[in-house]
Amino acid sequence: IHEDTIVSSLPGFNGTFPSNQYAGYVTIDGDKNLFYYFVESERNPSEDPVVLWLNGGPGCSSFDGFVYEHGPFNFEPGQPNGSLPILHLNPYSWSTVSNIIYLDSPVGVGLSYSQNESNYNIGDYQTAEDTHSFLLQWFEEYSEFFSNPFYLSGESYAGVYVPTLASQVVAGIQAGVVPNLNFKGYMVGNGVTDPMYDGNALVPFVHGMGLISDDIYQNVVAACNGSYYNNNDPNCDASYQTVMNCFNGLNIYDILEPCYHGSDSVTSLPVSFKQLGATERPLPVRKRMFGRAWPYWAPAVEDGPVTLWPQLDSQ
Amino acid sequence: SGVPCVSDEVATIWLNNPAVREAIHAQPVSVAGPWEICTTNSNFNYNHDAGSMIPYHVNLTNEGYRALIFSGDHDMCVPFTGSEAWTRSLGYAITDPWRSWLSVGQVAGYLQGYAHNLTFITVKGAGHTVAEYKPQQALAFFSRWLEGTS
Repeated sequence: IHEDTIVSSLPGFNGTFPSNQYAGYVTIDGDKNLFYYFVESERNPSEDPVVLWLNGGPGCSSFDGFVYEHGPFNFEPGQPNGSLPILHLNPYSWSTVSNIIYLDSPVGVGLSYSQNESNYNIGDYQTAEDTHSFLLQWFEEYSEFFSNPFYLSGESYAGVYVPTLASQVVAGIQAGVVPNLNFKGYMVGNGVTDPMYDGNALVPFVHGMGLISDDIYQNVVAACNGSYYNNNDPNCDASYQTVMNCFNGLNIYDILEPCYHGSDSVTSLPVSFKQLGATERPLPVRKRMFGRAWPYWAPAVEDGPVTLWPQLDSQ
Repeated sequence: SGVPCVSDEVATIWLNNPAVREAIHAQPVSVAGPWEICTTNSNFNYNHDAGSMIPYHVNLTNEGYRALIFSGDHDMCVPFTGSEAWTRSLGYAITDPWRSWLSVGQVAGYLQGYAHNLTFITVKGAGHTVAEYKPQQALAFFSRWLEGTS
């Protein structure tokens, strides 16, 4: 019984939780406070798998998964705008079949924090180490779940978090640190994986989806010789820019969905600013990821030039 | 937050409410800072130091760990074309040739199964955050994969 972490009620929800829920911090290395929200399975928590869920970014909170994707509640916006949302049970929650941990990782993301902000200077390896440390402590605290089948999961930049963490977990098992941890596997959704494969993915995708014309497609294929990753040919750059110019205003996270504009964004911006992406932006940043080309950065949208992973832009 | 085209208002309101923070045992804004869907803290500096993940996938699947790679097929951020290509590039034997998979009696996407318990699936009509766009179908593949059923 984890009395200090049990969540007994939530503002916005009137009803009984379908399963136990817990939340709190696990502190690692003395001053890295990692926040988790743990939802027990609604079916058979003692035998159902334990799944760790990680959103990506890097720098994005796993409450994105909890609130918007597969958490135990659907969040209905409050009325009037700005008031607390109303929570309803989500019939498609992943907690209907598994115990699931939503972890804000690395430190500095979501509700995870450190008093020493130098800890926010972090990378893939340190993130994997820290998350592994979190898991060891978490399973110590929730030892009744230690023998359950255990899986790692996540999406987007968790395409990096998950395999690197899985390697740490496997190394820990093999080294005898946690020989009985019942790690079974992992799942990754729309995950960042490899600069070449991911970098070459955009052009065939947007052509297949009808977002660029046959002429634009044939030009960029010819100019880049079908390889867009780390291609420094000026003709390729120019043709690639022509491709990227087709996406202004498009919701890159789902090309069928509208692009949401915050209530105070587009209408309040001067025209010159709105046109920044279309008129002044140079070639989309292509030399940051891994120090090499990573050519599927977000196109400029109406309310300013942005990148897919805004945290990288801030670097 | 600067994430283009995405509304994070509901989560931002909820997770920055003092009563919610208290209920979930989170530190107040004065200690942990405001909740943001993606941090804008200028001290957050992330180094991409691990390189390609393909060697990790090779090692893990060869060690016998199961892997599911899923893709919302309308995501332009990390398009399915890349995930399909790198999974294929591993050269594993195909154990379940390209076919549709079903949810509630409808085609919900496509899959290809490989040796070493590697499975690639698409989720038809879903974007980057698959379960947000296709919650029922997402639960279907999630539960079936965990249970090891087809």
